[in-house]
Amino acid sequence: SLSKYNYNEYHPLHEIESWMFYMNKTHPDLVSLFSIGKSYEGRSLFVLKLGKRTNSYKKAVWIDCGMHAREWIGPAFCQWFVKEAINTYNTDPAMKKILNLLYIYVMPVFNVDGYHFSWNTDRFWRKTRSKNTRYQCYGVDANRNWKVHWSDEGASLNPCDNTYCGPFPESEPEVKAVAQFLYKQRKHVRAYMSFHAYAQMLLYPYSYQYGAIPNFGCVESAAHNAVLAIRSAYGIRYRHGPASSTLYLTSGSSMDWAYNNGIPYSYAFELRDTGYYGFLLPEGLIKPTCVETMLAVKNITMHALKKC
Amino acid sequence: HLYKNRYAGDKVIRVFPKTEEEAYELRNMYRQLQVDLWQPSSINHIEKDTVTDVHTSGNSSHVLLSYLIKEKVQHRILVNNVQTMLEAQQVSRPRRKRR
Repeated sequence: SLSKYNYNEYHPLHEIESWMFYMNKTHPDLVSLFSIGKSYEGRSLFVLKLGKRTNSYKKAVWIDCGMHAREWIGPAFCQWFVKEAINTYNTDPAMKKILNLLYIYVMPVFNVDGYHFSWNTDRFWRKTRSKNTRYQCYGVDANRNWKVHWSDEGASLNPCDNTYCGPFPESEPEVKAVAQFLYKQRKHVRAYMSFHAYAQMLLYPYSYQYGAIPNFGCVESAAHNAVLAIRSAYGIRYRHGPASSTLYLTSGSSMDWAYNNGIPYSYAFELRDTGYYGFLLPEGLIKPTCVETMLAVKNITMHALKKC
Repeated sequence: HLYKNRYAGDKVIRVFPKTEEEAYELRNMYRQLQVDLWQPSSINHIEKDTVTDVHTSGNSSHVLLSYLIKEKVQHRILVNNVQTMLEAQQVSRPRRKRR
């Protein structure tokens, strides 16, 4: 039984998968599990769908974690989010409203091959694990591989670089699977959130240019409230703003792709910390990080229910 | 040893290039040393006043630190031994330790 699953520690891929099966089995009223495809190495790309089942039309929110393998706090947050959503459904009116009115798709580990590799071989692996036929270097940056200004500013065409954008857009089966799923669901999906580390930032489009997005007011307002919510928990400060000016210019990112495909609230979180531990965030900081991030996600989700 | 001891002696160093020349030299040095950049994600993003966190192997960290000290480039060691830190974090997991 996984009833005593420890959310305050990092888990290898096989444990996360067992946990997903368990959540699906033990909460059939709120959770369903499905696979949207296979990774380069043939692993299933699992997604949990949270929400009260109904015959009526429901909007949706997409959350993904673990796009970059070494950012272990991401998958830890996705698991925390699912646990909290289920456990507080009957006690938290806000969560009840969210799960009654929305479906939330949660992909705890986007880059399954890379995550597995970071547990078994190289703790600091970032990319996917696809093999380049002409070079000895492996993998593609899954957050430079999307069909949105692909291979432009802030992406590398060198297969040995950590920001290699791949031989062509959506070359990575993981990216292609999520892009296909989101494209099919794009009329329902109101918000896209992708979880990364580290920098303590909440970013929104555009990444590939400095111009403001058309619905800047709504997106900025939601981000502002979200970072205030984060600060309210433990006083941790997050910077927020357009990714291009708050972080740096990048192209081929999932956030820009989601926004340009009609998802009005699109964000990328850079979770704790600001470099004291970096990618080696201790397990003791999983809980505070997840507690404060949970507040931000709920905040953005409530915004996504409103018209913009 | 975790990860077959591959991170023994590795360091994570935070560097603050204060001029364009320092940033230029750092970019060159990082390329030569083939470092693992933690922040920013790409060497090309390193500019004046960009905080850069770099994970280097034991040998490369000697070369990098010698350069930083000699050229008086502002820096700080964030992790003195990556392997030790990984193992210290592993020890704090009682369940896994028992396994």
